[in-house]
Amino acid sequence: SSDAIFYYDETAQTKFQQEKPWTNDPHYFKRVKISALALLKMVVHARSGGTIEVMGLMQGKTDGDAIIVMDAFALPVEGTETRVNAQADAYEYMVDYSQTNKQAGRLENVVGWYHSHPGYGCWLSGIDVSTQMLNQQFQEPFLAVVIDPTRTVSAGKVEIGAFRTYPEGYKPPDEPVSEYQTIPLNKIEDFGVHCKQYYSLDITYFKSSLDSHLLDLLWNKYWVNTLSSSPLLGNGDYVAGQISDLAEKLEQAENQLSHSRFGPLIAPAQRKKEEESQLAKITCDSAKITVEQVHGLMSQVIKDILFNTVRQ
Amino acid sequence: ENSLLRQVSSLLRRLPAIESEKFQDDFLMEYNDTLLVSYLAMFTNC
Amino acid sequence: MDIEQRQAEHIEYFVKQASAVRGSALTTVIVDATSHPSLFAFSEILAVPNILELEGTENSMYLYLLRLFAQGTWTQYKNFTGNLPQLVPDQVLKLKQLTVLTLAETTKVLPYDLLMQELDVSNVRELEDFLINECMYVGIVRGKLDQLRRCFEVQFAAGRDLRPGQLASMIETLSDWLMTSDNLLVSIQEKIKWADTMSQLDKKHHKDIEEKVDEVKKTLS
Repeated sequence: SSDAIFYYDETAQTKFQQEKPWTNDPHYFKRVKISALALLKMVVHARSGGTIEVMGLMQGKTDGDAIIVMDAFALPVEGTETRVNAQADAYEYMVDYSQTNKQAGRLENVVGWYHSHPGYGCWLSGIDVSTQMLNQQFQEPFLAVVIDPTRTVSAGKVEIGAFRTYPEGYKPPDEPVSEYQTIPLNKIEDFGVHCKQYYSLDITYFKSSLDSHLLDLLWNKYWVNTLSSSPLLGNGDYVAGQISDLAEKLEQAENQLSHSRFGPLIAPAQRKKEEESQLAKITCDSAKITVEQVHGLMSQVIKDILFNTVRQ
Repeated sequence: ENSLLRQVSSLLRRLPAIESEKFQDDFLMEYNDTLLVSYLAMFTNC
Repeated sequence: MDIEQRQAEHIEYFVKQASAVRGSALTTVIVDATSHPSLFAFSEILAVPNILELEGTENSMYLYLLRLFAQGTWTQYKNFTGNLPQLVPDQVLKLKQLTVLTLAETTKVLPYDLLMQELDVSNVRELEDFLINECMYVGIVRGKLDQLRRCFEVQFAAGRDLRPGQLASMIETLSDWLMTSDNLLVSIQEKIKWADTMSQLDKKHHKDIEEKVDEVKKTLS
């Protein structure tokens, strides 16, 4: 029964495509189910890009208010945040790939795109929002997924977010408070300007019985590598960047505090709340950096005790 | 069982995994860096 | 573990061979076993009763040879050449490979000078060729050759047959490791408990502060 999700009902999918229930409700799709295979491929591809953004497409189907991602494939483009439409370089590849897939017997269509934000969190930038809006205009149903491979390594869990944009001019109702994430100072404006133009979907994962077996075998093969690695050593540059960013934010907060004494007396209570909230965010960020460092050190200390204190 | 004994012998030969002054220096430096980050975080919290 | 799996079949073969013959026919089996390119363990063959019967006979030197291959080194062979049969080139190679394993038992960093001395090798190039082709490619050792510091850093070495008295030391090391692991687990559990307690105290403290603030606000208003 766990493998039933892999069955592709072409008739149902075609009917869904014709009915287009998402046109009446911008918030129609609420959930995303990603297969273990697709997740692995996306994360490995994102990590292989290092500090350069990479992107790819996802294939799957829909099931009511859920988009199911069965597989993913990389696109031969890089630096998605530096150009208005990085996808344009890969149109030919996308078409060829989709056609070849159909010939090979894979019936699922492209249901979204994914790209990476190395080190700066899972959210949609201005360019990403316009790309996704365009996709949602012409290729519905379409999903945007963002992966942060650097934070994945430092946090020890996959940093991933799935988003859909609202149509142009649509004013969303009050959003529920989403989980706080650190945004670097040089990206904070881009984040803030566009954060109301999209919403995030809940992500769950699934795997087939064969996937479970293969993943167990992979773990047997790679557990030594996994335990031997250390985020302290591998992510040194990222941590240094985080601390530097934190220092800049503190300086900015300090400057604002000192200016507020001499500024006009317009709603001082509100300004104080904003400053406090900014300091609270900074404290959250510093706590997060520290916790990750302490976790990394804990694993090093445990490995040292287990393997270096035993004498023959 | 001789085969098992040889495997255990080979495994025990690998301990301690790393034993050198340079490793100790690097390890303690990492330790100090993490403690410093924790210290700074406590300041920020305060 | 790979090396053990690979040589298990050969050990079984030679044990059967040794069990099937007696007397001087065993000398051929011993020479074949000590020349075999994939066999590095001889305890099982030594344990065969027919082999032990060679003690005190005219073929006893082959028994001593087998013991040397089980636990000895190339230097020890050179010191007792008179009491042991002449070795064929394959046996010489095997004994030198086993010597590397013995040296790796004592220290992880093997200086080139020590290796050249123990293996009767005249230059570094020959030594490195030997280590790479005859030891690493065969799978009995894994390591790094450091030409600058003139040493071989051993990361893994296959186990040789146990010498008398080695078992006690191994048991002690394993017990020590077990105790260290148990103590570590206990420490981790204590730390988890401490973290939970501190978290609860912190939450309580926050709540008390908030209540005090509310109280003061009410008093002021």
